Amino acid sequence: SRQRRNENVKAAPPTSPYNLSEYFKQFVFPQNECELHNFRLSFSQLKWDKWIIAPHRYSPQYCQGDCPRAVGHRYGSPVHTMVQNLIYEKLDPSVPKPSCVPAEYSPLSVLTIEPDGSIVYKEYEDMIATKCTCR
Amino acid sequence: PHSRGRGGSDKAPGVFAAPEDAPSELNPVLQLPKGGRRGYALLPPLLKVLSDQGPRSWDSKAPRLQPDSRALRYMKRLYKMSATKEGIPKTHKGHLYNTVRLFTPCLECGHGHRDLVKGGVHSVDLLFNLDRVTALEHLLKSVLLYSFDTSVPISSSMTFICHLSIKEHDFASQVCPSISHSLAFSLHFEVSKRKWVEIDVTSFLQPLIATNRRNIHMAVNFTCLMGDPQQSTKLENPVNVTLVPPSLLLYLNDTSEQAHHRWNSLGHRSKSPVRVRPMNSPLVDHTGDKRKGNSQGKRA
Repeated sequence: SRQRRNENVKAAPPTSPYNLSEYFKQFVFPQNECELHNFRLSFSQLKWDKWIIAPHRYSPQYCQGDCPRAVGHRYGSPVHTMVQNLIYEKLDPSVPKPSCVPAEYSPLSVLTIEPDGSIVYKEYEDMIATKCTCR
Repeated sequence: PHSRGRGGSDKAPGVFAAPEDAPSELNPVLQLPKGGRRGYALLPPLLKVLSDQGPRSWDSKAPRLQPDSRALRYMKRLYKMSATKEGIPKTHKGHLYNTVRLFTPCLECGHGHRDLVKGGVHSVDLLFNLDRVTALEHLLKSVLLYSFDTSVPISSSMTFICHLSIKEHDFASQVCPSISHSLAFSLHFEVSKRKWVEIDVTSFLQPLIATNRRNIHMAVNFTCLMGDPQQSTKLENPVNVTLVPPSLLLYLNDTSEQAHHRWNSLGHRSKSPVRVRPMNSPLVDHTGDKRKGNSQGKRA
């Protein structure tokens, strides 16, 4: 193996600093990588404040960004995600790349006025995205 | 959700000066009747709008009736007690409900409420329409919510010994005896601070809701003695304490998919990769001495 390494060293031409950055580019994660983004709305913007008494503001958040090829450990993605990426790259580009979607949520408590004038406090599941994944 | 709550109905119905005290006791969980399926069709407005085409559809269906301002004030304080400013539910013990519904007496049904005070006895005739309760919302507790309007400032702290008797008027057939229910309770509070009193009527409402009653019609007599229970008390109507007709409060556990389930979030935590060590594992030191347990652990 030492001999093979010597041969390899002789074969590989000295890389100029320019090629080096190009060379490393393939390992860098995408700039706009898949991640959680803030989004805050008030129910008055939707004109729902007539019947939603509380909360006044609500931050559902959202997931956006490109999914890197090596998604495994970083996003807790299943192996299927990498398979889908391979299909997109090698076999059929009409198959979509994996998407950046929410993986976990937290609940939201809402105080509303019902059509009959009664008042209800309710806790709804899965109303705020708290974590993203590639699927 | 069909298991009976821990507290069961073994607790005598108490009086909660609300909303400072978080509702804490448990009551038998009730399976709402089949008839409630109609209620099931009435999706909670939040989801109805989210599933409809945007808010315009809702604008046309703005609430027909505006809620009572006192009731609104009470529910806003309950909200502050149950959730953060951002709307994240607070987890505190005993907070098993994920839904609380407040109904004010139905005025447009022509019954409204007849209100009379005779010799210190305050009688009121109430009709509550429970159509909004869905079939998947299981009753945990129900209370009558009285708010005291004192027109004349009265001494800061006083003791009431109250008797509440409730009769259920059964329209359907006068034949069957109306279910009556009476309970006595003593109430000590600083009227100036507390404007609300919660009177637990779960055991009274239980048979009515269990028989799929969508309209609860009750006559309530409220008598209060004022004075020190130990001394001789005389029947007298507290100085100008006028009782506003009570609202009906239902603490419910919504078992539908969209509702937040606390036990679920607990369950979610137990899914985290924390291994539960068997009691006989070398790491668990039965004498409870952690250090020793750890040293054993290291050796093991």
